[in-house]
Amino acid sequence: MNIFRLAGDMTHLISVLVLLLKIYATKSCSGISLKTQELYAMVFLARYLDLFSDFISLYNTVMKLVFIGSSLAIVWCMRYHRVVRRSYDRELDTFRYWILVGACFTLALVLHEKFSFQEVFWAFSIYLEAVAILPQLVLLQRSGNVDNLTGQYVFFLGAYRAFYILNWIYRYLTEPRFTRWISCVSGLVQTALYADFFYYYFISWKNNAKLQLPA
Amino acid sequence: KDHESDHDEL
Repeated sequence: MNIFRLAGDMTHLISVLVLLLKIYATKSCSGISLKTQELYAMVFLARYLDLFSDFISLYNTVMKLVFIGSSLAIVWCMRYHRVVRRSYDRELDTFRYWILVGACFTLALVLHEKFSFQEVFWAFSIYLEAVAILPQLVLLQRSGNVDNLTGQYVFFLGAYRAFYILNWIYRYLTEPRFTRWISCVSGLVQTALYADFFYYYFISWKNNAKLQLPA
Repeated sequence: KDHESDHDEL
């Protein structure tokens, strides 16, 4: 564990807490893409298949349970909670994400570290996470102004993988045989997808104005 | 452990 990875995990945890806070405090999920939440639930379920077979550390296990539990709870809330579900922007959140799921799974069948059930699903989860934010970014552009908590949620979600990139650089420089090309390339693509969001987020912060993404 | 893919990251 290094400071970059810890910062990344904490930033990821903060993004989840901010989203839970938004939904719990405002009893509303307006501006949140259910599709992105469902994609993230798939990402965690596919990535943490080794949850019970490979014990790495208490921290690792606890964080996996937190990410799986929170993503499933948010999907449940947005679908079935009688108050929250009314504020879901159903007609704006129309990204056909099964194309993404199919493409990522096909890529994982071709490109993986080892051809085993667990490894293919692990590579699938890495590719899927890289594009999982797309429905959310599309929804932000369509829904015009973005409330603060939603903007902060997306910001922290994008920042966490940027910390992971620093972690991979650090591990590459300090550990002799460290190569994680699948994670690194996907992580770069994932962070690049947030580039324009980060730009408009910085502008809104600098001008102390509402976050506005151009339609 | 070496045959296992060491996915020690989240």
